[in-house]
Amino acid sequence: KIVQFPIKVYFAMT
Amino acid sequence: MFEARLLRGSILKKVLEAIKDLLTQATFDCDDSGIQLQAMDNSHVSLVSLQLRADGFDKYRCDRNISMGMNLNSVAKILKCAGDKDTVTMKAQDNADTVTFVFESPNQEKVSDYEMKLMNLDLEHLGIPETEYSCTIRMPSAEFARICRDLSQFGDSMVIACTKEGVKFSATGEIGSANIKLAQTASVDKEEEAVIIEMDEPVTLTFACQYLNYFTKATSLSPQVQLSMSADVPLVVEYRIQDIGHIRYYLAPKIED
Repeated sequence: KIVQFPIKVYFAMT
Repeated sequence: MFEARLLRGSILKKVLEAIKDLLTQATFDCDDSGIQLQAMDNSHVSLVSLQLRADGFDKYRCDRNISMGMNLNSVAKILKCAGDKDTVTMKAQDNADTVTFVFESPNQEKVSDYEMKLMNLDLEHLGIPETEYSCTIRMPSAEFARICRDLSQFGDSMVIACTKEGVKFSATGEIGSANIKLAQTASVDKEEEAVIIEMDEPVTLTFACQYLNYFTKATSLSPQVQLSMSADVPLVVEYRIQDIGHIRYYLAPKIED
């Protein structure tokens, strides 16, 4: 199954 | 007081066209280095990062750091009232709750001002790590927009495969499959029309066409677009805005779960 992760998974909140 | 004046007012018009379909509201963070805007789209899937440096403005004054929350549909409506050749000035008093846009026609005979209420937005801010990318592709922005538009008719995802020979864009769906191969330009006489690839190692990633088509709304800002890719990290789609800054879009690849 192909999934799209949100950008927050890759860039931490500052 | 904050005041930023730009003779090339069309840049601000194009910037709003480039972000208003993806973001409904955003905060313009202004300090003495310039204006920064960073926001996730409404679905929190992609991220937009805009930078307009102070030295790119014809007049720039920022006595104290100011963050202005704005409804981007409203700003886009206001900027639609500016002529392509108008000088655009954004200004706000310190800790003001409104921002004023002033448009001056080239011959100074027509001066318009639009005052807009600011919003209190406490949007999350994300840290974007410095990244060395496996592949960087520089190509004509109109070409990239055309490819995204054409391939999104075949499927909701697009595969971008980059090797040292060139880059292949592919999509498959009910009506069939499509492949567009661009070879690296051999003799770069006109940089703006060239396809230039810097590759440490080949990369093949899948992306949602819908977001790529939102990103290409920035095409009018720059004749070239730069795609930066590495396995399992977000794609960066960057449009340089001549002499003043850039707009960057970030989108995670679709991956097998």
